[in-house]
Amino acid sequence: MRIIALMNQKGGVGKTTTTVNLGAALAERGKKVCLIDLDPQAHLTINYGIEPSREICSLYNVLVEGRSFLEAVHKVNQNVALVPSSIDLAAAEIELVGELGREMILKKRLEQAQHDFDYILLDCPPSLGLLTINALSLASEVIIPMQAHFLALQGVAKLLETIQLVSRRMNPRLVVAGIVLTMFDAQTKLSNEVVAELNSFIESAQGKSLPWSGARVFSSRIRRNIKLAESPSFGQTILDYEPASNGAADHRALAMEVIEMSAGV
Amino acid sequence: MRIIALMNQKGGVGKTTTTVNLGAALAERGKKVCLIDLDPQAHLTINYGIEPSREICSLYNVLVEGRSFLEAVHKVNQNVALVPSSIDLAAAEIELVGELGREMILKKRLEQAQHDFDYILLDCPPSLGLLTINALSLASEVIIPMQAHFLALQGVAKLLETIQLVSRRMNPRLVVAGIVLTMFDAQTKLSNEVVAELNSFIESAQGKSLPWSGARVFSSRIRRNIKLAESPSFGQTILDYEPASNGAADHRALAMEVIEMSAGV
Ligand SMILES: Nc1ncnc2c1ncn2[C@@H]1O[C@H](COP(=O)(O)OP(=O)(O)OP(=O)(O)O)[C@@H](O)[C@H]1O
Ligand SMILES: Nc1ncnc2c1ncn2[C@@H]1O[C@H](COP(=O)(O)OP(=O)(O)OP(=O)(O)O)[C@@H](O)[C@H]1O
Ligand SMILES: [Mg+2]
Ligand SMILES: [Mg+2]
Repeated sequence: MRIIALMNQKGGVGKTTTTVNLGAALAERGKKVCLIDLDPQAHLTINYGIEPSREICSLYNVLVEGRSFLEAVHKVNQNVALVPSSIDLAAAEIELVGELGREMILKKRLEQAQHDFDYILLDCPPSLGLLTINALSLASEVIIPMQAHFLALQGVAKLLETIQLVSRRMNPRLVVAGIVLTMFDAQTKLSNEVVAELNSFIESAQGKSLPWSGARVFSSRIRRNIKLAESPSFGQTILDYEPASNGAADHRALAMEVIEMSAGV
Repeated sequence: MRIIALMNQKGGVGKTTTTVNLGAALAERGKKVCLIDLDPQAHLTINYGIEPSREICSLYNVLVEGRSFLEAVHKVNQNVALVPSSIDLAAAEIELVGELGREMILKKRLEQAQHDFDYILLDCPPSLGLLTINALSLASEVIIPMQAHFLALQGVAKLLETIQLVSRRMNPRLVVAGIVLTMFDAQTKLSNEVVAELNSFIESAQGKSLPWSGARVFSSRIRRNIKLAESPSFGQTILDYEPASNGAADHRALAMEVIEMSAGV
């Protein structure tokens, strides 16, 4: 079983879009997938057409009220299940400030649950706060969605520093699987400059004992494609909304790459 | 003097880009402008070519260590000054949890300072946490940068709810000046649908006594323009980097609209 956190504190880089559609593409290949929405904005939940509300058991109930993980798992289709978010989740960071072991609550809840998921994907909010730390404490690997822009590049060092801190103190098995380029436009000079800088950064880490020494920049890139921004308004993944689009093809290619790399693990 | 918060908890919608370039365009028209970076990512600071570091007095020192506002104001050019962010700022939310009146610290510091700024722009992080609340308690008005996408539309109701809460409990003068559409591409069906929905939402609020009853969707839109994503890597605003670009023209138009609306206030 692989637990993958989709994480980047930079906002609007495609974390949710990648979680939704990589999840759907893995499910299409027969994998049993659970998606967990750790963002109080609840965009992953909304993207699946679920109205975030206090009536349904959500991640907040699991983290703060001690409800079991399986109570919050809502089956979406044959191979996909979802743990929804709710707006209460925004308060969880403050409500858990004094709680002992607050960084590991999600991991504890999952350990107590019997399930048969092949992949668990964690959609993180745009911050390095307690919710993201809970995701990193639980995950076995991190995929970093990243736009090939200058400002997005600035945050990578801080992001990797946080991953290293979590892997040292709480989760020694945590590694960075890779960086996936999103909203990609190969024609701009900027994206090619950023890609070159990323590649040389990743290459310089190889062979060292860092959580990202084995990381790659995925060769599958998610091209800019307005269909990816339209599909959430229909409560659908890109595979259902526009199965023949670039957005669908790119996420299928990414899923293949993700599956194949585990063969080598 | 006008204090404007650039705010939207949705990530990556152009908050920083609007703060930088609206600030520069207001300065170009002779206004004295101070930009405050409330985001621990420090992208506004980086955009002006300033390396965020503990050596220079930053917003963190003002909020948590009681340094004066004016000590943190660094002059950038003739009409623009900047209060930089630093990575410590990420810890401020937790460090201030027990502090009495923690939501109004920034407002208090500013009240103690003698200055002659015409405009103060506040670049907020992608969250509704303590840093954003400090900005809303201080501001006289809010400008909401927004991408014309479905997911971005979802957060507006929650955003306005937070503004209403702050205006009731802490800052009765706070109003929403308007929504500025960013990364705009008039050719997509999606953006025209989102714009129509926004306009009808804003129109239905007119005449009521809500903080956004007088709000508008600015007629100046910031078109998608790769030069806007390139200029930060040179530590420049769009007006210096590509003064003849769409990005420069759009921000100049927005500045005119912002200046003119105050004539009517
Ligand atoms: N490849 C793409 N092409 C076009 N639009 C995209 C693409 N990927 C994502 N989008 C759109 O860009 C916006 C940002 O993407 P998304 O919400 O997935 O990012 P995020 O990192 O999850 O944001 P946040 O930091 O707010 O959680 C959304 O409106 C989404 O629909
Ligand atoms: N009109 C535009 N055209 C093209 N690129 C843009 C435009 N506006 C902003 N960008 C780029 O899009 C990315 C997101 O913009 P920006 O960082 O200003 O958003 P933000 O809301 O401040 O993000 P965060 O939520 O992380 O603070 C940046 O890389 C920026 O350079
Ligand atoms: Mg998201
Ligand atoms: Mg920003």
